[in-house]
Amino acid sequence: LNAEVGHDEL
Amino acid sequence: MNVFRLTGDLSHLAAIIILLLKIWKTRSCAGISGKSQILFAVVFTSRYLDLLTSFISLYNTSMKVIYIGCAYATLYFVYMKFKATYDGNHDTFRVEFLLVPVGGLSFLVNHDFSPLEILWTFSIYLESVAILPQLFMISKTGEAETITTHYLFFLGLYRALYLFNWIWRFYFEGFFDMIAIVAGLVQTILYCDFFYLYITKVLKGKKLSLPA
Repeated sequence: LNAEVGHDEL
Repeated sequence: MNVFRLTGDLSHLAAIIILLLKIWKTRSCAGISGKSQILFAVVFTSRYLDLLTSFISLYNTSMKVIYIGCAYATLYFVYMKFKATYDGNHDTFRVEFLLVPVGGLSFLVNHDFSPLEILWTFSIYLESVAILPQLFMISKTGEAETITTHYLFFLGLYRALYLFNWIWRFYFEGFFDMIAIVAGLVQTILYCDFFYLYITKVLKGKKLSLPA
């Protein structure tokens, strides 16, 4: 899994 | 953003507001587990540190600020303002049995071994079990105020709606986050027993009382 830049969900 | 995630966030916000209103209106935090509220404050604090590093949207930032604000306001109510009504004798769940495994797991299973990402992972794992002290307290007292059951219903519903959000995002965006999904499943499964009691009792106008 690539560590996406930050998480967009609360 | 999709309808499941938006209704999930609103359900979560409703739960947080219901709890604050219950304590404020009745001027009592009887039946509320302060330990669960501490865990929720830790969840929000460790998850939303990215408030300081990245801006995603006004909605994202404002909801995070509201969640953190309400979480600490609730702690202030339970442990300071309405401390006299806090039922510590029944709020005895050993939270260290949650913090240690969750803390260890967040170091072992994460997407990226960076401080922010490990804290995010810790908050996801912790949130999935943070309600246990509250459910344990209800099983010890054998009952819960109806307003408290509404709080728990919306709190449980929010992550159930997130499960549909992740199905939606997988299908339409090819996005999925295994850590959030597995933890979200565990979290929702922990509410199943309560959901059954809520639907079969509270929605029929009865009081929620467990067989003592």
